[in-house]
Amino acid sequence: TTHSWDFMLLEKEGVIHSSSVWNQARFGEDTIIANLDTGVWPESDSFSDKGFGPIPSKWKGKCEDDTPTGVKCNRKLIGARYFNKGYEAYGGKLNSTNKSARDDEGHGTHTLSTAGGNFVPGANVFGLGNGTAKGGSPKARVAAYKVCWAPINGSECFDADIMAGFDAAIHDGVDVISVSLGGDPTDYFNDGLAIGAFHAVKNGIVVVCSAGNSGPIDGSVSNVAPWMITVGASTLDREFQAFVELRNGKRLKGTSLSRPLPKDTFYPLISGSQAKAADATDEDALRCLPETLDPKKVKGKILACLRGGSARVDKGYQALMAGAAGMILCNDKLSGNEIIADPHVLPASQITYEDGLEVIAYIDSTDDPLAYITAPSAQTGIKPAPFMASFSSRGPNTVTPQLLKPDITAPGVNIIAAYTEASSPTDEAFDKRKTPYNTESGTSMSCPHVSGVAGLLKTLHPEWSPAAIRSAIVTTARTRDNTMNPMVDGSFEEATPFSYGHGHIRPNRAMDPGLIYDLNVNDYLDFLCASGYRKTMLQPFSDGHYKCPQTAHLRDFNYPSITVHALEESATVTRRVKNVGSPGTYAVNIRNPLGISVSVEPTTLTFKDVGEEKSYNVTLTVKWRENDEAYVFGGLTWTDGKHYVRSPIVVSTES
Amino acid sequence: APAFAIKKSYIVYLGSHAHGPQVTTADLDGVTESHYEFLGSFLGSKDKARDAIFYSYKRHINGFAATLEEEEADEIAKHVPVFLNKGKKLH
Repeated sequence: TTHSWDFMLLEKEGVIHSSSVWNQARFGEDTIIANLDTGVWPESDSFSDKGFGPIPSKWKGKCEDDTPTGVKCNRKLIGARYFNKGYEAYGGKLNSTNKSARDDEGHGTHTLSTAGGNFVPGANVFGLGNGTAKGGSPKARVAAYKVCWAPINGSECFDADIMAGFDAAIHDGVDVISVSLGGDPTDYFNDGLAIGAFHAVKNGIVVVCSAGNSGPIDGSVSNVAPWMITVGASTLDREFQAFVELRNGKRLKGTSLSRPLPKDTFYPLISGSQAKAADATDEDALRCLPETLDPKKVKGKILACLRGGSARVDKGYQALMAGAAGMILCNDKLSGNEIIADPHVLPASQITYEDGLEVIAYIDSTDDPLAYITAPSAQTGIKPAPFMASFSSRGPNTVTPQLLKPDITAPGVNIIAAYTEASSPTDEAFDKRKTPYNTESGTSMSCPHVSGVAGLLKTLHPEWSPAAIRSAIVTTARTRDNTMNPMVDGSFEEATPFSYGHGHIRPNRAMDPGLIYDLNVNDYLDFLCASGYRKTMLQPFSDGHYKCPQTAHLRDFNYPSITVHALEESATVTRRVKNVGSPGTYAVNIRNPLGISVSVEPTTLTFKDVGEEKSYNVTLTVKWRENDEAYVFGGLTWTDGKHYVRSPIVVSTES
Repeated sequence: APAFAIKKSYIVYLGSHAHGPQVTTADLDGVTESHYEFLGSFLGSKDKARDAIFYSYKRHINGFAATLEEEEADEIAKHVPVFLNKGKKLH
């Protein structure tokens, strides 16, 4: 990406400090990062093998290049495979030309380059956001496992193919698997992604998954298995600003990556509902849904549309087809302040909910409303940043309420990364534009940022387990933004661990966490036992060599966060931490959740050796119950003065 | 009862493989054969199983994906985890 690594590493563009995790971890050298996605555009500069040595000997994968559109691999892009039988069994149709690992959608190229793409100077989107594109592990090798195809009934990727992708990736010898897809939150035994990820983690592979884009609805988080790293999405301090100027003198900040208006003058302004076709409802027309607009009313005007209604509708396309000169896309209430810069097919700007109300009020207040949209330009240093994207799926975890998900947040709004050159950025047939780099937004985009950091940690600490890598990443995250205030959500209200997990990723801190919360396969099996799975169900997961312990409590599952569900009076939770830093003494700092008293025993932990493990108990006692709050949040931090090992505490006092 | 039962694609999950990482082609063929035998015991013949199975997970994940009638899937689910081949979305 052209800015997100500078933002996360707090570095200036082009400056890499010697102490940076990139230098320390040799830019992820020879770690192998895979994604399960829509394939790869192999000709992208992000996957050029210039300067790369021989392929690591542990690699056992291959490149499926058996069709005219097949993917040719190199010493950077070392594998590309595709899995389509599950898609076809569901009714998907593929012909011989599109049956390959080549990415004709763009998503897979974008995510893979974000995780492990090369340094590519001069990357931009139609001239905007110019900078050096790079992945989190720029010297890692990458492999694409295509499991997603053209949508059928709104779904692109099918369990049978996802499991085949995991089975192949594990065999091929990858170190990190990045998965920017998911379904509704579901039971672990009914989910090919959870099962595939379990086998990967069992083989020492880190699996990073996106939390989903169903926010800000509570309980919407998906990919909640405890062996996954689940990633929410937040903003950067960069915006592609395109101001909306109203004739009444108001100037409203919006964002866009569209071309400018052809004339430097005010244009007539109309709302979708005013432009409605004869048989359309006001509500549908306001959202500029297909066949709801009357071209006679729209032609030559700037059309104001309300966001939402259907994720698959390109409102810019609807506006253009109706003859609009431009479009103002007004956030709905749920989207709040999160404004996304898209490469719309016509001059456009997306504005906040509050500003959208201003536009509608202005339209309603005059017989001759006029507006103008300025040409987009990139601005950095925006405050506050990061803040949580409204779309980012939220906890609580509806499958296992005793486990906090998501685990972490990372940049996922307006991310520039490599793109397919098989289709346009809007995917509209008439849109003939091609761009080797494009912006995308979603937890799909934040997920590979974490995968890239996991790749660095794999290079730096090859002996660390997937759980240790997760622990290092999450316990070093921050919860404050660049104003030094607590991170906020899309409505600019204080965000909680249900949206950001432990907080926003800090790659430099993650390389030296001090202490880690480790887990092995038996711990995950204990977790499943404690979750109430029957022994017969557990047998396949456990290879038959495992017995549920007499007493297994979810509260004692050694997760880095502490979540106590339905706390009645008092509960004690046990955790164990392993020293991965230097000998020293750690002391605990506690932040009590509202109405809850937290005590920790012991309050100091002394480590004489690296690898030494110590346990501690956390007792939570209800002091009073907050009437309006189903959940309350606090935290504890172990520190030796150099390291800060943070754990959020989440408590519900209702069953 | 309908004249033609509706078939859907399912995943039958059997856990992990006994074979280690140094697996031979014969081992892999043996896995597929065992999947045919397992499903064949429910469908009545190995040939029917061969027609139904479209993925045999052979390396690390033990299981297969097959097109089955709901009743057949329900019967297998009495013994091992079985779930629909569901769709997921890009995020």
